Amino acid sequence: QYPGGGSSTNPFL
Amino acid sequence: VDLPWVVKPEEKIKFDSIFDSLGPVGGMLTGDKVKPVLLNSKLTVDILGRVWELSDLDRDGMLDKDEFSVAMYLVYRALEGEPVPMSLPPPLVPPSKR
Repeated sequence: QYPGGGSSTNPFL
Repeated sequence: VDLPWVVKPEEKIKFDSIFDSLGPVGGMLTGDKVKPVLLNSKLTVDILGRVWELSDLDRDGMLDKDEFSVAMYLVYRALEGEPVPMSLPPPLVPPSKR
C-alpha cells in the first residue's frame, strides 16, 4: 500500500 | 500556475501562530505533535488521515508551516461541513511548492 516499502508517514494510519 | 492561495493572509497568521505554539524543530512539526491538535477537532481518524495525506506534500512525515496551514484549512472547512477532497486542488497548493 505504501510505495517504496517503508512504513507510512501518516500518523493517522 | 499563478493562482492566489486559498489560505487567506489573516488565516495564515492564525495558523502560523498555532504552528509556532506547537514547538516546531527546524521549522517542522512531526506527526506526533500535529496529531493531537487535529484529533482535537473531533473529526474522524478517517478524515484526518486524508487531511494529512493532502497536507504532507513531500511525504516526509512532518509538516512545515505551509503544509500545516493546508492541514488546518482543510480541518476548518471540514468542520463547516465541506467534504475533504480526495486530491489537493491547485489553489490549495502553497505557492512555495508549485
